[in-house]
Amino acid sequence: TGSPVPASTATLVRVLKNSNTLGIAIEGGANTRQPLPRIVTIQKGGSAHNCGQLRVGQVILEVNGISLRGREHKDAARIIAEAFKTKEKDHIDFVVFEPG
Amino acid sequence: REKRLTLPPSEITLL
Repeated sequence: TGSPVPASTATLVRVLKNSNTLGIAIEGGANTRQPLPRIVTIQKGGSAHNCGQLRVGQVILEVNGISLRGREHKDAARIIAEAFKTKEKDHIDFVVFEPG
Repeated sequence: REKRLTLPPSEITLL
């Protein structure tokens, strides 16, 4: 599945839906300078901020087991939005990678 | 590196 990601810097982060917004801004997607979505903002009071484990600069590899590799920005954003909207789970599992 | 420079910047989406 593309270039191997060093396992040591890939992390599974579970974000509980304890606020009515996820509260992250993402940049990137296939065919852009940033090939995988990267977190560029975390809003105070959002579920991501409350979780405390997501950080600006982290790259999102997977959402609830769905790989974002090779997906355009809009597709990746839709997958994350739907993962937050769905009532089936009270959390979202992100696999993130800390570059550098 | 050159290829990356010619790619367009990405949009930003708030979720």
